Amino acid sequence: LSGAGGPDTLGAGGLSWAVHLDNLEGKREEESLAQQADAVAQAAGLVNAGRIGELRGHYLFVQPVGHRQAVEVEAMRQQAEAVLARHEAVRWYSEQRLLKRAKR
Amino acid sequence: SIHFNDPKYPQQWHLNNRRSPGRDINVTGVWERNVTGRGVTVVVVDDGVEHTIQDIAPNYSPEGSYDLNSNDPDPMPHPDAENGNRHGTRCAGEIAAVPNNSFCAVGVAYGSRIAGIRVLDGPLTDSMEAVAFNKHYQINDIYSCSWGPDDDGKTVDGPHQLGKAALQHGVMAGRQGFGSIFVVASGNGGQHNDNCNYDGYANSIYTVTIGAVDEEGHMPFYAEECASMLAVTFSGGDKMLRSIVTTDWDLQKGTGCTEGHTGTSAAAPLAAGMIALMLQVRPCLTWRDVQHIIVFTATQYEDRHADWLTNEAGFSHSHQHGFGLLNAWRLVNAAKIWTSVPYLASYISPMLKENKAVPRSPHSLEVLWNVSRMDLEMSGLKTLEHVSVTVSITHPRRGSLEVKLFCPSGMMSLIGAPRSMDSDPNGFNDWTFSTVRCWGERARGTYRLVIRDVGDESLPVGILRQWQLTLYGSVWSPVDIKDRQSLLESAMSGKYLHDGFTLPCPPGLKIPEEDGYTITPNTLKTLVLVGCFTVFWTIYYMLEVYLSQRNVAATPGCRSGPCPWPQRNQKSRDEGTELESMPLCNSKDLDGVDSESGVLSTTSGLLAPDLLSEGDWSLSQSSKSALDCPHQHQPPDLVQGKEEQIC
Repeated sequence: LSGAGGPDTLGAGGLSWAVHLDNLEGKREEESLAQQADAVAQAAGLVNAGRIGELRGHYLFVQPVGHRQAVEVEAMRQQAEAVLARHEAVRWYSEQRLLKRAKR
Repeated sequence: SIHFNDPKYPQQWHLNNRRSPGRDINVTGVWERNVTGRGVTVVVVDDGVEHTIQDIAPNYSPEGSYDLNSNDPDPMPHPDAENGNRHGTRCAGEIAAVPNNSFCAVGVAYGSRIAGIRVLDGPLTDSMEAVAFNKHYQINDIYSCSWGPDDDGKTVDGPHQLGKAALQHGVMAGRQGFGSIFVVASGNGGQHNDNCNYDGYANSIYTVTIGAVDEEGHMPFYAEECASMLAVTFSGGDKMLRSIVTTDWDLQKGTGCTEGHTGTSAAAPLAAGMIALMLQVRPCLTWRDVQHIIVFTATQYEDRHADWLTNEAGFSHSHQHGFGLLNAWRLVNAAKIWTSVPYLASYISPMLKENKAVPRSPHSLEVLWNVSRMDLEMSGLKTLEHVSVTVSITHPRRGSLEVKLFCPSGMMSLIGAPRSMDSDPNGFNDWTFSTVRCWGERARGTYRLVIRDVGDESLPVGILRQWQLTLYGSVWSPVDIKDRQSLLESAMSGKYLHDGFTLPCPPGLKIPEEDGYTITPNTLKTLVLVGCFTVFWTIYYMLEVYLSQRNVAATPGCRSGPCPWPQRNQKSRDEGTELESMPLCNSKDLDGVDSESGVLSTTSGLLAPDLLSEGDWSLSQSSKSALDCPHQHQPPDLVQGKEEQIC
């Protein structure tokens, strides 16, 4: 992840969403995308953990650090989904789930 | 003629098989011509690489490495309870173990650089996979991945949205635009009747899917079949047969060397090593050139179980062995003279709604789609590479379904093999199968999808909801393919494999690695700590100065006249250990010229407190070697009597 936070935030069992923002035109795109990511994350009650690797316009939003009850977490999930679903800058989003991978 | 002093090199039968000549990757001839992978970087995406071990350290590439589990640049494996995180180090040793270091073994591409991306030793998400696949993708040329979804014979999984996007981004922008090379292991689910067409990494057109054969060339008990397998190379077999000898970690029970590396995990890195040899002789090979060269040079061999089938373009393919055994000599000689294939062309059919029942065996549902010349005019697609079919089928027991695809030539691909362990009631929902068995065949014609239900009678039948056909290929005609096959065969003598012969290579693109400078949490914490420390001491010091000034101001003698100099004892003066402590004031000489601004001062002003030692902060004492007064002609220590201090 290109920002701070990163996988150990996930490691704490926190919720996280991958979000693909609509690319703006022009060179200024990068920083304005980052600013836009911050704004969208904030609107969703999440923290922008930075761009996902080399995928332009893709950002990871994570649950703010801090322990919460299951009920709170569920409420946070609902809120985040609702905000991301209707935000006009969001082209695509997906809650990050743990993948099962095996060495061969 | 090649001799190494590495103690286990003689046991490395996969490199040079003395016991059964020919049962190896045929690499010594390539080494004799100094093709060792020089200038190429292979990254092992796994549970870490112990890069400090003798066999790896000299070839280790820190700039291509990263640890995504701990979010720091060092991919060292972390010992865990079950002595498990040695996998990546073993794979790295197969690729680039250093020769002639009297330690353990030798790597296939022992002149290449090896990097590690630690990603399997912790929670793994789609976004982390995406980061891993493009990490340092202008430094890492080949990504060797000896892992995948569970091989339990009932999982249908692969890269998710971001992982797919990263694979695609990697082949488009990786390696200066020539495309990252992704090598994946086909899977170890043989005992569970698994098939790698249910593994999205193996199905992906962007990956080189590598299977395993044992020392006798047979499909080992653990290996899986699939129509998307490109080729096989050696690995361990059952107990009677030898496994792969490679470097091991030396943590926990590790000794630094193992003779027990096996599974398709051991085959994929060997293929990655051979591709590194190819890239040394021809760095501008694109990701598709590499796949083509594998298809053109892999060797079919006698194996009665292997159900080899030769397609219309003359390529023989087996669901067990792909296009056959990888052969380093053939791969490298082909790479040396290879000119790039034409751009990738593709055709996608409309989503074909069927809603037809899948009859029980021996009957079958057959649906057709004709691809006309008109359909292909836009893309120019003439001959095939990968063919994909995306299906949505409902069925109460998914493992009972059998899906076959027939290309216009009649070449059959078993893209969905029945799986006895798979009782999932959710069927297939937009799952994409793929096959490489029609490689080089003409794209135009009628494609047939045949689906059967091989389950038992009691269950309701399945329904084919919809399907979609995607063709990938190029403008190459069948004649072009025949010509290329002939050209390659003429190169197999090795006559081009010398430095005197080199085809021009287009320069790569300068693609900046987009990820900005990332401060790892550890660095961040250190910086914060240092910052706090500095702030604290600054405050303390300022307080100290303020208080000492206030004290001095409060001393009676100082208010009007010259400040009394502290008594200096003769002894300390003689020993030269005297500490001159003086209040921090502006000194003014008798003529009222303030020496601070006096232009004539010949020595620096107050000297920094240079006598302060650890803990000796009780009184900030400053030494002044000389008063910076205008009348400097007398030795400084006599001047003081006349000095007037203004505080």
